[in-house]
Order: sequence, then structure tokens, then C-alpha cells
Amino acid sequence: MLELRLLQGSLLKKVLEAIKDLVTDANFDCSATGFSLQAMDSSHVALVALLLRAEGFEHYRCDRNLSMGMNLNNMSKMLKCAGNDDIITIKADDGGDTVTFMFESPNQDKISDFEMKLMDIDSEHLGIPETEYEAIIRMPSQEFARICRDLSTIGDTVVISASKEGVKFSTKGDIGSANVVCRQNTSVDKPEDATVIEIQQPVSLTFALRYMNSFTKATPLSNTVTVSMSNELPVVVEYKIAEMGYIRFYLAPKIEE
Amino acid sequence: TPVQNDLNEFYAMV
Repeated sequence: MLELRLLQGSLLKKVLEAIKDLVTDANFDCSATGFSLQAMDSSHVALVALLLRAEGFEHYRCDRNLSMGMNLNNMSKMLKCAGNDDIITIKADDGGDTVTFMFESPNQDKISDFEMKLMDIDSEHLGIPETEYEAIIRMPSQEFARICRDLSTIGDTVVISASKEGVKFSTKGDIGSANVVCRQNTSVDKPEDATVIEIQQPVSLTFALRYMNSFTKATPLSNTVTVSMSNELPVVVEYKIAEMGYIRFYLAPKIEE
Repeated sequence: TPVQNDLNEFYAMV
């Protein structure tokens, strides 16, 4: 038996909007720790890892570990039927082949339940070791989204170069080239507006902008984004989900042969 | 031109 009651149902709606274009089908894993997911895109270039900790739910009952295969597009269709202020409860029976999403309006005058068929998905779980990254950039998530969107109108790839001086985003295309440099800036009124760059050594990596733009669909989840890089390793783009956990995107770099 | 790598080249399947 599984029953997870999330007061801030809009969080789950935003999570689905953030990942449904990257991943088609995925297993949601439920354990005593929380509600989580790890899934790669069909080309195995990008991976999303989601964690919503048990403590973040108003009620969290998970009698035994359960893995539920869902089509994210169908799940998104159902969650779109929930109001932004609704409380969402996820319910499933052990060994069952459906999951139920229950939506309660804030004043309890409307209660809906939507039952969705589960699917069997071969799980492809990657072991991602804890890594000390050589460059960690924290910046406003909207700024990062703006840069990725702007550069993708010029080129297909972005070179992200981080040094003590700042972080440079560069692209080239048929019509020309573009560079955006963000310097460390901590003298801001609100901490979420700061750009903070922690550097162990300079890092420069090349990525497909198509994926970066897809990751920025998580922008509504957090005011800030953290980009962690080491030379010749996948980048991690992390959006913290307030008091609940995180959504992390991993993207393999493009490397000169 | 840089070549796109797969994540499997960096992380092992578990």
C-alpha cells in the first residue's frame, strides 16, 4: 500500500512539465526515503534524477519498496487536471497495475480521482558516484534559461568555460557567434539573485543546447540553478525543490576525437 | 567537430 499526500500539488505538476519532454516512460521508485526517479533520454545522452523526500509530504505511507512504470505524457495529462492550489495524493496497491491521483481543492469542496494504467519498463539504472566538481556555478535560474534560449537561436552547441574571472557561455552558427560572460556577483539584495562561482581549476566543456534548453523547463521549481562541471565529465544541472529534494539533469559532453 | 558522448561511457549500469 502506498499513499503520498502532497499539500503543494503544484510541485508535482511542475516536476512533470520539467521532465516529460526529455523522458517518455520512467519508473517512479517509492521507498522509506522518498519518491524518486532516475531515467535517461532515448539517446542515452542525458539523465534526470528526481528526489522528493518523504518528510516533504504531509502524509507518507509506503509499506514496501515499489517501482511504478509510468508514461510521463499520460501522467502529465492527468496532473494538468489538478488545480494549482490542489492537494495531490498518489495511491497504489502493492502488485497492482494502476496508480490513482486524487486532487482535493483547498476548501475541500471538490475531490477528483484519476486512475492511470501502469506499465512495465526495463529499468536502466546508472550508478553515479559522488564527485567533487572542479567548478560549481550557482546563478538565478531565469538568467541561465535566458542564456540557453538566446544562444540556441545562434548555434547548436554551447561551450561553458568557468574560471576565477567568471563563467563564459559561447556558441557559433551559420549567422555568426555569441559570448555571454557572467561574473561572480554577490552584492545583491536577495541571495537568489547572486551568481557564485567556486573554482578548483578552470573547466571548459561543450554541450548540445537542445538538452540544456530542455533542462530549463525546471526553472519554475527554483529561483536558482547550480551547474557543476569537471573536465571530461558530464555536467550536472540541479534545481532544488524547496524543502523536498531536487531535480538533477546530467548531460554527457561533446568531446574532440 | 566535437563528438557527442553517451552517459554510459562515464557511468556504469547498476
